[in-house]
Amino acid sequence: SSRSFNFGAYHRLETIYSWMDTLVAQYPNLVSKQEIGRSYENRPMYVLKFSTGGNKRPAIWIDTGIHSREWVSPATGLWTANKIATDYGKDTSLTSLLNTMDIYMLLLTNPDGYAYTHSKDRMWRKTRSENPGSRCRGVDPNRNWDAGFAGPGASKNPCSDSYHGPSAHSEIEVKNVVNLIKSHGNFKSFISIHAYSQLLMYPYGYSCKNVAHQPELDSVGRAAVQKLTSLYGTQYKVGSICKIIYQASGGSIDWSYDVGIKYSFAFELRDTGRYGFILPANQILPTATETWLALKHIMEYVRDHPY
Amino acid sequence: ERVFIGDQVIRVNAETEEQIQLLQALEMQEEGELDFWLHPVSTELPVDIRVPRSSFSFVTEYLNAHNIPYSVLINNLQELLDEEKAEMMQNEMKER
Repeated sequence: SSRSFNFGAYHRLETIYSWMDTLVAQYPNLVSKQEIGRSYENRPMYVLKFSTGGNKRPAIWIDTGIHSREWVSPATGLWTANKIATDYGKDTSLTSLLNTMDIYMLLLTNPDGYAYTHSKDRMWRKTRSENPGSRCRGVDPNRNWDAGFAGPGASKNPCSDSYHGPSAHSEIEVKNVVNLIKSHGNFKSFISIHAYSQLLMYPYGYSCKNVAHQPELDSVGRAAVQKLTSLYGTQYKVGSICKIIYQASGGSIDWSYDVGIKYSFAFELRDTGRYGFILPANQILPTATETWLALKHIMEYVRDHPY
Repeated sequence: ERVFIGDQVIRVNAETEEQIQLLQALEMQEEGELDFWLHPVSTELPVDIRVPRSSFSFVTEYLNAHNIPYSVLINNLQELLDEEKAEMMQNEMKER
């Protein structure tokens, strides 16, 4: 059962998919699993939908694992999904949120890459699609969105880890998410979870210009990080992608913001031990619990500020 | 499976804009097969580079020649990956 699952460990794709079924079985009135499409190598892509009823209610999107080697990201997603299910009905604030909004979680956004990091190359970051005319495979799925596509901060070289791909949404994994978000039409927040280096970012990455809602996003982000830091003292920086890391085009939260999802954020989770992508499993629970405080703050803010 | 025996991850704390540019030039070179975990963008942010064992002397000579300070974060990446794998297997056994 979900109760005996070890959230403080890293798991293979099959184990994660199987765990999703146990969560759905345990909370059938709250959690459902939807296949949103297949990956390049034909693996199913599942979202967990947390809903107390209604159709296409205002919704919050959370994805983890778009870069396959960032293992703590889906591990945090699993813990978070379980937290949402177990706290519904007990935590007043979360309960009120779920009584008016839905939460969608995509725990393995890049399933082929994730499987590849477990079997062939732990350091793999991209998708596994073939690039015609090149010996190198894969596209950086966070440079492939239709938001300043192929602009600064993305590579046109298929061998690069930041290769943007032949065209926007060329990667089926990206296209599947785009299709779901567009066909749903009522997402109010889009949160993408990466690792590592302790940042909470908002758009843009493709431009260093401030977005129209910069003051509000900055204020929400700072308040969220304050809560995150309160647990273990983990220090985060807050700002636009371009201003606190570097200009990077074709990113997911730039796309979501530009299609009208105002509350678009990206996390870079912790690495307090300086392990980078090899964050030890004993750091998963502290990472997830502190991240939850920030996530919850953002979600509550979204609930309380309809637009 | 690809193995990372002897691969190191180094952290470079660039102190000047010129050093950032030198690191960016290093990143453009393909022969070292360097894997930049954190890219050189500003003196305020560290730069983490996974350096294959075969490229270690080339990289350290480059950094030393330009007086760019660095420290070793991970001495042998494969050791950490072996620990990670062993821990995963242990957990899988327990769950079964």
